[in-house]
Amino acid sequence: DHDHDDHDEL
Amino acid sequence: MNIFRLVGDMSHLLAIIILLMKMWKSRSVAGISGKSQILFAIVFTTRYLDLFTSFVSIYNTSMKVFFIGTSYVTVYFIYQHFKPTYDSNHDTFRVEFLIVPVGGLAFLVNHEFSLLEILWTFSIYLESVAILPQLFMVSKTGEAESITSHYLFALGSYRALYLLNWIYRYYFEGFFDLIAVVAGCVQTILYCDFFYLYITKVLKGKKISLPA
Repeated sequence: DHDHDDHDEL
Repeated sequence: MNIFRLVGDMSHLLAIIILLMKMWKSRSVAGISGKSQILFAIVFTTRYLDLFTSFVSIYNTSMKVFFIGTSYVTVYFIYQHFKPTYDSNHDTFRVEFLIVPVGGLAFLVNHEFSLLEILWTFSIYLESVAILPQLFMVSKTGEAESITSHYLFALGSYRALYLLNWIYRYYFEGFFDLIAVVAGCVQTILYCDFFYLYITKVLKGKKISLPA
């Protein structure tokens, strides 16, 4: 699953 | 944070520092594609809009701010400060052929149809091909200075290390982001030819020069 908080990578 | 990602981020950081040092010390942006650097500024700007909406860590925030800031400094160096040394005659890649399809794809294939998410997706897709004007310039002039080669190697290594990071995260954290992984593979594949030249030539003390 995916949500924007997953974008912890650069 | 695992070792692959940390080394990947450091490699990315190093690439940017190498490029800025090269420009500043030689007082020249010769051999550097301004178009690629504009694309990177667009990539960072559209990806890191979440600076305003979510906080991950001090590390995350400072890296994002650094990447955005230095990308604009780089563009400023090329098109203003060191403009007389900019080799625009060889920087002729048509970036609209990248931006338009990548924009369309971000609209069609994304995790969620929201403005921030589409811009994030756009930045991931655009980053994967943003180096093409630079690689085109190297192939057009048939050469690259050693320092430019070091820059490209560090920049290419960063996404290759992220691929290892994603394999690690898949096995140990169950994390999997198809969009990032596919784009990361494309991005790394584009560097393969360059990696080969770098290992066979630059590491043996020769500069990259391609047959005419």
